[in-house]
Amino acid sequence: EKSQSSLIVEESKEKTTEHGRSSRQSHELLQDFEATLLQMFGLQRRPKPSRSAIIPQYMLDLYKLQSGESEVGEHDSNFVYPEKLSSRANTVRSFHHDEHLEQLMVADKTESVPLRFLFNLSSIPEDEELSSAELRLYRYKIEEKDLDGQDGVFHRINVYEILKTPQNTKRHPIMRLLDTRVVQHNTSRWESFDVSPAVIHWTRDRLPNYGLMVEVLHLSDTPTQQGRHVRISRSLHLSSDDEWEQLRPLLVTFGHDGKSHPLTRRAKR
Amino acid sequence: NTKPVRGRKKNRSCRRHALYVDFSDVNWNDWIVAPPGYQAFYCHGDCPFPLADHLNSTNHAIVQTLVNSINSNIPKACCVPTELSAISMLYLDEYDKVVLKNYQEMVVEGCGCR
Repeated sequence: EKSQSSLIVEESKEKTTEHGRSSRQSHELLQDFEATLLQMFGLQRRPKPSRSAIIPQYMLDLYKLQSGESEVGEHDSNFVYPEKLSSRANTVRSFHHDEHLEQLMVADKTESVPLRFLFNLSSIPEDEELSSAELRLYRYKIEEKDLDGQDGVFHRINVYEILKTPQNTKRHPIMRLLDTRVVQHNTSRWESFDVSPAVIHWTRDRLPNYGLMVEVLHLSDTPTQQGRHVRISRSLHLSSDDEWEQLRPLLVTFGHDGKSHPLTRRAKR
Repeated sequence: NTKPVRGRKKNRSCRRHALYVDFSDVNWNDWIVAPPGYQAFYCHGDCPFPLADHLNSTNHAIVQTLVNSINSNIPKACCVPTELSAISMLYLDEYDKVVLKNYQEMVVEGCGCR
């Protein structure tokens, strides 16, 4: 009896060990399986998104148009599919700037308030070659009643690359103009600025990234409207956090990892 | 009911079959924003001698099938994808950044004997 019971114990021990080994093997197999799939998707590890992650509407619209889920003009007449930008790219990435690094660079309040936008682009893989990049800024319609009887209120938006920051914060940094546009107050829409040269410098040429500077000049010189038309900073607008998250500046990069065909817009299925 | 189905011979030749990959089945829907899953399809079926035109065979597959009909040591041609298409995926990467990417050869569009 004694020997039998010990045998059973031994047997069950063996079974347990075997079961443990097989479950460990199956777990390892699953891990390998997942790793292979993630590698296929170009990811090092499985993403664990935080609850605060925001999906920009622009990326959703791009996806819908790209995958043929919707046609241009179906959802937003102002939406323009970036045919040229995406023609050589198979990967589109979006970035919000680090707000705590947003710096007011001119202390003089009578001047316009240029803001520095620093985008952390370190998540772009080395093997991804960027072909272009756009900075998207939202401008908000100013109602007629808020215009103090003025007609034709114009703003100039200048987008610069910061080439060097001075030690003394009161001095202007060295910058170069990347894109500029004159816009009128009468509509709410996104404006896209070509910032490809700067982003290509930072990624391909590995030059230091001091960020972009955006300056909004009010050409009609009415201080009451200063800083209200273009949504470049949370602090300049009295809007809810949710609204700000969708309307805040967005940097979009277009690149190719050399692995698949470019994003060509598909017909609606 | 064992009554034989008349006029509907079960087609076992090489063809495309439905296969839906649902990302929520592997709990990947927390980082893949869109699509929720996709129709991947798969190819399965016989490549019988003689190979019909719709089986998209190559000259080599015809020769191999022909040889198989005489010598069964040589296998039949295989039923494989002959045309594939890409899918786009919108997802959050490891750094919480939103990425839209095109992945080629993810969907079987056509099958054939090769």
